[in-house]
Amino acid sequence: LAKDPYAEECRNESYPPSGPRFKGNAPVYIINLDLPPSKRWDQLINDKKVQLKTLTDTMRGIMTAFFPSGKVVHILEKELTLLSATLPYPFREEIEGIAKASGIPLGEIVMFNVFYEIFTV
Amino acid sequence: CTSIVAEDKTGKLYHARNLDFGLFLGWDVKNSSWTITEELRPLTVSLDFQRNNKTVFKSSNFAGYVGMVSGMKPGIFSLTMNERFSIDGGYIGIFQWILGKRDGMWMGFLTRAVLENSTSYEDAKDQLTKTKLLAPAYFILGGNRTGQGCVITRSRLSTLDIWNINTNGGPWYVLETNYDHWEDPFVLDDRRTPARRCMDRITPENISLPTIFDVLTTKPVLNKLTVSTTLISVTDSRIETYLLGCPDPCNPW
Repeated sequence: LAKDPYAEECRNESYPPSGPRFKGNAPVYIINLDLPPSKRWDQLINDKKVQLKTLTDTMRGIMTAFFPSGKVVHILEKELTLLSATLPYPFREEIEGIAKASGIPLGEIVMFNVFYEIFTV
Repeated sequence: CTSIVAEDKTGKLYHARNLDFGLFLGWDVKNSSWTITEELRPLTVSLDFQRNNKTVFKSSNFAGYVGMVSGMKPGIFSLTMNERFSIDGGYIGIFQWILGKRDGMWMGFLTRAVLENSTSYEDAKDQLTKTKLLAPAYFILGGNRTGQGCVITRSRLSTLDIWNINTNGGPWYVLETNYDHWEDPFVLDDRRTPARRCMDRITPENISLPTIFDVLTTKPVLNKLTVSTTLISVTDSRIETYLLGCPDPCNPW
């Protein structure tokens, strides 16, 4: 096998991050566990709902590319909505709160939250 | 993903990870990037979970995701999760869950529960080792004193291996990508060898969060799937998350 053409020598003194690889700091939010689960994520989701909608739309688009009729996507979203009712406390309530705060269908938020389990094949 | 727990010559522990995600989920030809990876970056946030106005744990997360993939209980332990691919994968666990067999736990919910409720490194290790899961995973755990660092390799139902640092002649660091550490990585996805080469150059005398950042931002450890890099020092109660990209030329994974 050929040598990896994109590999590079070990970097030095790259911290603190800067330059073209650095895309910014992750913003900090407080999640208040004293609030009811359905309300804990409201502020964060209010700030990020546009980006979250973009992501769930893309996930839907990728699935539609694999199953163009749209039936599979429809069935999956319906089943995942039902699945949310089986999730343990407080996760079910938190996920429902996120769906409500973002205006994104519950099935799509559930899919985002169980994507790891789906993806590990 | 790439996760590292390392111990310096004084016994202080450092934990860091690259979060890589989005393989085969849409390639943007124009920008030479993975669509989902790019869309996850603006959703990346640092969270401070508080009760009675006091921090219970901190995490690096995606807005909209209630589970945890990287987090820290200040002064006690740190935890990251790397994806483990297997034919006996999460889809089987989901299918069993739907059929009513619900004795396993969702990966992100387990890590969240551990960060929220565990009170020590040993307790966290115990929970991550013994709890049945819906999907396989690697849990990378760090503590607050010498020898407290390990990679737990999990199948859905059992623990396959626990790889500890600095005890019984073990290494001064553990480094996990997405392959079992006792086997060679997939030849087209070997981030382990370059990462280890960089770590071995650093040595316990010079290890620190900045030098681990050097390792994690070296290509191909840094690649087109990298969303962010998180640096954690439990002892200093410090967690930092930086959004990163990989300008061309760069490996797609």
